[in-house]
Amino acid sequence: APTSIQNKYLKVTFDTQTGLLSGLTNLETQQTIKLMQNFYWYNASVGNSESVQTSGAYIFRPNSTTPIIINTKPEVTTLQNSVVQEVRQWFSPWVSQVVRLYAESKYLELEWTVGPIPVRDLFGKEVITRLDSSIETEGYFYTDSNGREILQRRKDYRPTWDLKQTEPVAGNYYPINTRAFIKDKQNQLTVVTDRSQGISSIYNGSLEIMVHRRLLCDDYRGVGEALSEPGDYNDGLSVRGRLLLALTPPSTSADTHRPLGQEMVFQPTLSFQQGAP
Amino acid sequence: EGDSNTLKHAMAVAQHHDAVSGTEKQHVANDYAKRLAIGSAHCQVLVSNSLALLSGSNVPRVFCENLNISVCPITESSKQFLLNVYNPLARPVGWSVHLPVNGSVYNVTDSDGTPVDNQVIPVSKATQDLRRDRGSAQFELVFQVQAPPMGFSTYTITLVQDSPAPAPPKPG
Repeated sequence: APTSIQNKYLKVTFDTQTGLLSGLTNLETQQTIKLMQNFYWYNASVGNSESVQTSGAYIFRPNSTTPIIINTKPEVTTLQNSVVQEVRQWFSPWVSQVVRLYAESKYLELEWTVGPIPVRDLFGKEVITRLDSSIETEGYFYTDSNGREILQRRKDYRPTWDLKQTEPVAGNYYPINTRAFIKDKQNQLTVVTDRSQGISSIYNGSLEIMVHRRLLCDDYRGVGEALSEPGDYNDGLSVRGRLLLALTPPSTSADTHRPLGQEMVFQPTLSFQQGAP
Repeated sequence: EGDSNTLKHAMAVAQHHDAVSGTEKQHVANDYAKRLAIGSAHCQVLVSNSLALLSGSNVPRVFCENLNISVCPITESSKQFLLNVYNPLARPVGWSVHLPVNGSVYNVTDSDGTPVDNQVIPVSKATQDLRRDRGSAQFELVFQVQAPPMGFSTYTITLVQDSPAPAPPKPG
């Protein structure tokens, strides 16, 4: 992997041994965080001695709190030119990503591609990407509600009742519609998504986003089918999406993520015509 | 004739039935997707008619729904084509576009004829795997477009050179 890619606003560093992200610097504000990112999957529960509840479309219930890492050392290729810089990471035949930095952009783009999720091993898989940062979050993170009110989330806690946490992973997952962030006094890392997803912060300084899932059991909520969409070729659905990352001081972060969220939701419409003007 | 009501109805059905993947049987999910696709096609006609009126050009306009996997027949095969960028936001935006192409050098100009910095990069392996037999573009043409508030801009893209191919990505 390259040591780093950068434009006039952002510098992104990589671990040259593993090819994974290792840091992010906002060159305007001179703030830097450690930032590692990788892909993992949770093994979907098929029920256990505590409960027969399986993981399904309505119910997210991993059978372990530890997700399985897909690859610690992806194959990496790089492209650098005056318009865009790309680090292409190939984690497995069903997980890859492009880390992309445009010349004029104040955010880092992560374009992930996941699927078709293999299930021949008979394990249902719930695929996440996790961002582990040096930001001291102390169990707090923030998610939006349809791009409007942003709510504070606290690990193993509900503001209106005494929670007895029975699902240490799923019980800390929340919806994200356009954005989520973690912050401390100096730094705020905001993630803008292109679709509604599930998100959590299981560890201090981390954000994990569920990007895809393929399951083998129904969850007994009335559908009577496992969540295993066939895709074009009946071998499972492939999904490609984008995450935009912005590193800012907490006090000015909204100046960045509000326009960014708008641009993501209301993207320009492209159309084409043959020939000369 | 185009209309936006078809998409409005399809979206209303999807929202009313909580059409999140997996919370209905697969054939129902397929039906939701089909309704949305039909609605989207009607909207494309509507947008096309509106842009034709605004631009004064009746040249047929196409939309490429698979740009995210580098599939777009018109950009892949044309020696010259126009890109229209409609911005629905009430402020100007800059946006980077990736167009699937087969040439290695292109000339991109905005509506004033000013050249736009652009680069041709190889299509990634992941994209080739995803699209399978749906397209054959070897490269992506990357450049930044600007569009006015709730308006559109037009770019002209002209093939300059078919070969040689740009260098492949460097191994990590």
